[in-house]
Amino acid sequence: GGGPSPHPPAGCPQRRLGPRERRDLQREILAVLGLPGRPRPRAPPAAARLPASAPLFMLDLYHAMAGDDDEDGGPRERGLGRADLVMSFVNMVELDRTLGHQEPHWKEFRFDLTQIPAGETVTAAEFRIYKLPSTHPLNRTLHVSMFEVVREQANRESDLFFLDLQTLRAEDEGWLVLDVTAASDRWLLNRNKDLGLRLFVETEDGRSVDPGLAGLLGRRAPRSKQPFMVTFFRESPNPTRVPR
Amino acid sequence: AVRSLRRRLPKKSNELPQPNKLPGIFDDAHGSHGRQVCRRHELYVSFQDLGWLDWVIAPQGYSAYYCEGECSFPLDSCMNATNHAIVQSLVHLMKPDAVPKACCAPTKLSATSVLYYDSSNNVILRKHRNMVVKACGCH
Repeated sequence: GGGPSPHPPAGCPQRRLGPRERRDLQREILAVLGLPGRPRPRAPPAAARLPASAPLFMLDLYHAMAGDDDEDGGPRERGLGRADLVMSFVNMVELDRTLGHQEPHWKEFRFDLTQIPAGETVTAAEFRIYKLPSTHPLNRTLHVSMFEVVREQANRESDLFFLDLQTLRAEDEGWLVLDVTAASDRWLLNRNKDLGLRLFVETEDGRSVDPGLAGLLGRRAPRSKQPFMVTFFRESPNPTRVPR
Repeated sequence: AVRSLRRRLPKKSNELPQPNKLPGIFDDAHGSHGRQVCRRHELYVSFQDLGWLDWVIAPQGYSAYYCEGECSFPLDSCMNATNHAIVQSLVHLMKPDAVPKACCAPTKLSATSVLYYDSSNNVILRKHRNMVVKACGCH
């Protein structure tokens, strides 16, 4: 390590690790830390180096979690303290049914779940999307609902599973957090399938609103305001999720 | 017969031992034969030195520490010794070839958290429990 190492007792020849041994040692520590065993791809292009929303959020979480590392072994407080692993998923694809298309309007997001390690239990999952004040004369109160796309149907609407509903005002600005934990039961069943989340916006009187017009930002937003998903896991012997 | 104590036992101090200082029977940190008494030593795992900072976002490394030192009789209260270790070190005195001394090992461990990218560029935060030695003792 980098710190002052103890001097070996006299007469004990200090052995330098050969390059192969050093690589083996590194691989061992990587395995203990659960880190991917290979360097990241080449540095992304300059534009992509701007701080993105998910890493920024995760860095805040890291500082919060590192702060209570010393309390390890104490009573497990809810939420963050109980998590062994927090994964953020950047949004891969976005399908929008916006103005000009038939109603209802929606935004759909896809997430690649293949990286979720086996043997972890989802204790919480949330979808985060940034909202700007709406620039269109909309009713003051908007209802944002989130569904999981359970099955696409060729000749009719997809099968959807309700996840969360949040009520906000058209002029609100900031991160909107939607609870998608209920979708995680299905992840354990078919891990290799992408997760589809569909977001609808309605006015007080039930009229469908294009989420973009309501000020909700998607993939085309600045990197620091793009939507992402965060999932909290806890190592568990049995894969079923503990009811929240 | 227990070896006669070379010097009066220091007044028992009731404060807990500093994690990196476990005074034994002798005031200084050296036990019999000049070996150190069981205590915690610095060990820093540097992700920077290991060349991993291209995918570990934080931290640059962490202090893992390790335990080393003698567990020689008498294991007074400052050495975080279990009752069993006290008996074992006494028996070791009587039958050194049959029963080894107690071991200097971690008595309290804490976690460390690592923030890194996975191969899909997702950002992962993993808390690793029992990775940092908080205190050592004789077991």
